[in-house]
Amino acid sequence: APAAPPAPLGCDDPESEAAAEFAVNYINGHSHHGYKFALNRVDNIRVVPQGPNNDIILLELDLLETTCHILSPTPLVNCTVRSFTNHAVEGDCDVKLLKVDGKFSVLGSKCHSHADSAEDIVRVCPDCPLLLSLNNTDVLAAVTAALNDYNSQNPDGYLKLLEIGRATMQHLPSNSMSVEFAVAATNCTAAEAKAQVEACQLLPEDQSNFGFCTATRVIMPTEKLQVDCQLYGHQPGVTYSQPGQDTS
Amino acid sequence: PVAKRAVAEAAQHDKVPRPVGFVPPPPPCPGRIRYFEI
Repeated sequence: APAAPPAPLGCDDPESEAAAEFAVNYINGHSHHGYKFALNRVDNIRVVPQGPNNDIILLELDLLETTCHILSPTPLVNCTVRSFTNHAVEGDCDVKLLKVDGKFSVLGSKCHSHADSAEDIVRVCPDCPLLLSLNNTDVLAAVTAALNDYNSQNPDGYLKLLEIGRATMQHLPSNSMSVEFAVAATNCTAAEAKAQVEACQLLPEDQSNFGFCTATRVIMPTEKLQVDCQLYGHQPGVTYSQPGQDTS
Repeated sequence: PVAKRAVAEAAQHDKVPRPVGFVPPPPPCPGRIRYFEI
């Protein structure tokens, strides 16, 4: 009698976890924008045998955004998943893997991400920050002001904006906007950039020439800007506040 | 009443006694949530 087919893989089986981990690393390794994602749940797994020690594995994964930018050298295991109260972002991915003699390779992947519902967050946490659209004019103004401030306080170099990662608005305890953005080092000093910013070229695409900034702009009751940038090739960055304000 | 009693008895016989401490296996999918669900 032919042998009974093996029991279907469960989503929490070690083999499923190994496949999911491989898929998440692939997804993060092939993304050039936004943040690294961490595995939250294996939604489904299906194994299609192709021959001896040769399977196609179809995975449905539920991921969550971490606080590590995709260009950050921090390993995923050390990245913090963004909390529910910090307006979490979910990623849904379908991944097709090939497993031959125990080794995985990716045949295809398709992901889309979406932010948690603002209504759901407000219901649980009325004062929590909520995501703003990245092309909101106030967001663009806050990012520009933050980067200008950072560059003016660090005259030996000149950072250019790569992309805005996220922006949130919080109304309590003060009316404030927080922005996060990726930057790249250029071959200019601040003075050279001031003279002719178009001539400033990005340094070679090495991870050490990228960085990440966070900034908070308090709008009410008094205007205040705090910027913190970290270049990945350097030690943890300097935090700068506008003159006359607290510096940490 | 006779028919009713027979049905009730049959239903009782269908119940397989579970050993003490028996925990049914989790459904194979979806898997566990590691952080929280959106």
